[in-house]
Amino acid sequence: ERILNNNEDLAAHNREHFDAAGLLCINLMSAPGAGKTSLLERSLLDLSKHWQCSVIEGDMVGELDADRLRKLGVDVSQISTGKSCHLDAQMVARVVHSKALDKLDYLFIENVGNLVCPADFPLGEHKRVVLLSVTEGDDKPLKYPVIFHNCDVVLFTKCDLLPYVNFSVARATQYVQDLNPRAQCFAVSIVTGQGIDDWLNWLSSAYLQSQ
Amino acid sequence: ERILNNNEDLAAHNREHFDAAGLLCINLMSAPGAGKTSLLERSLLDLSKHWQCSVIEGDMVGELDADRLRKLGVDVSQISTGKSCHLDAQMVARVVHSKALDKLDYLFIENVGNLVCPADFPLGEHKRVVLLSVTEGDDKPLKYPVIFHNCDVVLFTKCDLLPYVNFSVARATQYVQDLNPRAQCFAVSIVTGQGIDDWLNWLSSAYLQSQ
Ligand SMILES: Nc1nc2c(ncn2[C@@H]2O[C@H](COP(=O)(O)OP(=O)(O)OP(=O)(O)O)[C@@H](O)[C@H]2O)c(=O)[nH]1
Ligand SMILES: Nc1nc2c(ncn2[C@@H]2O[C@H](COP(=O)(O)OP(=O)(O)OP(=O)(O)O)[C@@H](O)[C@H]2O)c(=O)[nH]1
Ligand SMILES: [Mg+2]
Ligand SMILES: [Mg+2]
Ligand SMILES: [Zn+2]
Ligand SMILES: [Zn+2]
Repeated sequence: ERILNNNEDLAAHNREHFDAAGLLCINLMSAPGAGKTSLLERSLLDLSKHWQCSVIEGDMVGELDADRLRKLGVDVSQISTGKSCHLDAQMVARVVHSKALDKLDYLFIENVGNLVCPADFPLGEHKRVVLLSVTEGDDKPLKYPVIFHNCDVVLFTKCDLLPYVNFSVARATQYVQDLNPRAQCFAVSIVTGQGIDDWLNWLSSAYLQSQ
Repeated sequence: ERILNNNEDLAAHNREHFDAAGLLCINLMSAPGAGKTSLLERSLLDLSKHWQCSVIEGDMVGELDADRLRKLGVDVSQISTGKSCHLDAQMVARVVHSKALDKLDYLFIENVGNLVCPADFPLGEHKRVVLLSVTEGDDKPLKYPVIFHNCDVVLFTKCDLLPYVNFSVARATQYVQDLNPRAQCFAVSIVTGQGIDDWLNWLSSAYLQSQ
């Protein structure tokens, strides 16, 4: 394989591997603690019954999130990013070349918790999903616009906490739509199960589209 | 003034200006939405009665946080960082050279919401304060260790939400102490006022020490 210098080329290269394997790759991004791993725990409980799933975890150090998912029997590859505040296509390419992808239906990539830099580093994913916790404030799409501008789905997470914070789902949805009319917004909660079916339905229709 | 290339030199230069003016400079860092601006709104309500305070706001785009503080009559300078996920000493130096510092007692810098890169870019501040919202999970010191390793204070924010999340203040405090024994931890809430007096007391003793 020729030397790929920039991130775009490497991302396109990863995408070739994903398409050859016939899997759907999802890049999950958010601020730290918005609920990416919790969403994966809850989603894979259902998805793993019917589909072959795998996860790539990106963290500065340690394997805390990977171990949470391994406890559920999920296959997880850990990427330690060190000082880097985001995953890049080269880090993912190393894993992609070492993993048997052909049996997979879904490959989830949990990015490093950061609402800025992951927006500029595509990894080869088919879909980009941003989680915004209702505890962070509904102004985040205005303050961190780039990541909301180029994503496919925005999940407003922890909606069981709405009674205790001054977050408006309607206002936040409007801010997202103004930036990115094609983005679909879902209000979800791991605690009450709100919106989880809508999210799982979106995943399966995204999968069917990618086939 | 000689050309200062690296961030450390520029930070030291900023510090010279801060010390010449006799002010205390605090760098506030956190994940997006942990409560930095809310803490400033609440703190400056008290501090501005007795002391001359000013704020430098760092955001990718816009002046949403600066305007929240200006509504309270606070003097605020806005730095727009564009694609950069953190403030650096050069951005701050530009403001420092354009502002009359000699009348100030406190200068707060609200950094871009990011738990990774701000850890590596000192700005010339005297004290580094990290906010960790109890809604983000108590594992954050383990997962994003660098910023917790080199700070003076950790504030556990939004403690009114503790009954609704599985965050342990004791566990999080232990994780911080393991990484950084000199850091002081406070549990605070803007809604109930919990811990705000302790935080204001810490600020005034830090100010006295810097004189
Ligand atoms: N109340 C409530 N808490 C939630 C929900 N989802 C996640 N949490 C809590 O939010 C905290 C962070 O959740 P994680 O799933 O670890 O978040 P993350 O985005 O994976 O965090 P990083 O990988 O460190 O960036 C934990 O304390 C979870 O228990 C939810 O729907 N409701
Ligand atoms: N329940 C509760 N909510 C809080 C508290 N402090 C802040 N919030 C809410 O948390 C959200 C974010 O607060 P901000 O002060 O804007 O947070 P920030 O760290 O300045 O955010 P960025 O500058 O965008 O990174 C807002 O909806 C606030 O109302 C608190 O003590 N309790
Ligand atoms: Mg996680
Ligand atoms: Mg703010
Ligand atoms: Zn960065
Ligand atoms: Zn100077």
